[in-house]
Amino acid sequence: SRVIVIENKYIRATFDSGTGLLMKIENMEQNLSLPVSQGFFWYNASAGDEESSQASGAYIFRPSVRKPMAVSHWAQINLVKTTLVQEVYQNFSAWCSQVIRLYEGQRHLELEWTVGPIPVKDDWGKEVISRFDTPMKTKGQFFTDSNGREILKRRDDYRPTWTLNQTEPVAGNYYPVNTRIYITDGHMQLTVLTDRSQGGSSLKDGSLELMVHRRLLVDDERGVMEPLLETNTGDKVRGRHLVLLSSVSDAAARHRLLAEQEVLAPQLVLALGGSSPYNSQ
Amino acid sequence: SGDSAPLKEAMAVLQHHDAVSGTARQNVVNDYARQLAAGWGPCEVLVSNALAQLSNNKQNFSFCRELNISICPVSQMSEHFLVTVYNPLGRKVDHMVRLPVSEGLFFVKDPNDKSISSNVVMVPSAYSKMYQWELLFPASVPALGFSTYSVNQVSSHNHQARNQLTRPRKPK
Repeated sequence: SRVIVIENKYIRATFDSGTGLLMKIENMEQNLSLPVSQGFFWYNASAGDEESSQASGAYIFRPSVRKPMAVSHWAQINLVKTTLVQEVYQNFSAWCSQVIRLYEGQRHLELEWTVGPIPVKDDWGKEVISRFDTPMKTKGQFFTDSNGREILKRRDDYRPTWTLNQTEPVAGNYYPVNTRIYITDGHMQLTVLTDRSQGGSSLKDGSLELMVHRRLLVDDERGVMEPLLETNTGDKVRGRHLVLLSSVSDAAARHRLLAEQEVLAPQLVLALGGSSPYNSQ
Repeated sequence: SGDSAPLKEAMAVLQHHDAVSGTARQNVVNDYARQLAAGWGPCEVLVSNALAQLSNNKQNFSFCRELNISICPVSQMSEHFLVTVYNPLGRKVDHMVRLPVSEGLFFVKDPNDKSISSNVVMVPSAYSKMYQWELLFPASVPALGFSTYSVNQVSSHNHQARNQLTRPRKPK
């Protein structure tokens, strides 16, 4: 068929079987449906230009052009369906893959992404993002958290406490995301929870992006004196984004409880069978 | 005896913005990772002692630090093992346990020794270097508490016996 679906009693995710990409998320419990296209892109890192010698580096994010390149416009996919989980494995390239999972009884999609080693043979530093594109009318606004507690409203090319003369249309609209970022049209809300601190933004209406990995070739002259260029096991990164589609009224309860569970996640301890009784005496 | 101080020390050092955002020189970043890893060991002893005390069962507990890349020798090599899930939240949580295993059929029992549903999922080779099997089962863990599940692999001859039983008598 033209589409591939994974679902449980709460959530349904639909994929375009031609491209292998996510194309819609539905919340059946609240009767919400949102076309969502998600993929990976990379910004070409600036090494300095005629406007400014400032290069992208450990302390500085400065893409050389506004528009990021797509890692791939399609993904090779594997579909796995069992009673406890339904998942789509997406292979975008040799250095970028993802599994989109839906567990029985869960109200969120889990996107486990694996990125790296980022190729730099073309002598271009790359800053990789995961981007969600929707038709939501978000009026140039989005929301990010501050250390997992206060949620701050962010607005395009704007600062609440001073008149901003925006010189970096991309980086100047990026903000720290410690646990979550979301967009809303006043009726429904798309929230993405992170399992670590990342940079995030919404650079056009209905769009939301998070930076997952970077590999840069020059130093940014801010004191580190070496480029952000992992050569060891740190050149590959695996992480998770938890995606919630819910009504605005219901969203806060959902993402606050889920974020707590993400930060204070259950810990597993294994033991081979066979134990001896033990008591403190 | 266990000790959480080394990990606390490491976490204190890693409050530095370079540690949070990974923007330090390579050797500094490597040292941050070394301090964290060195802090884990004594903490694992502490957790093992606590679990032994609380469960009145002394076991040789093991912690799989590379579960996120599907590496866990105990679950991959053993036919019978226990999985203790600890919940640090002040409320009960339901958690889908996912462990790499060798190919086969598994029985999972909950803390009341009741069999619960479980699946073995094959991870496509494109996603991991060789074919991988992962065992999934739902765990329910009390607030600030733990639950212990027992996992048994159905050995292959049992497996065939099981197949015989379930094979339809009349030829199709």
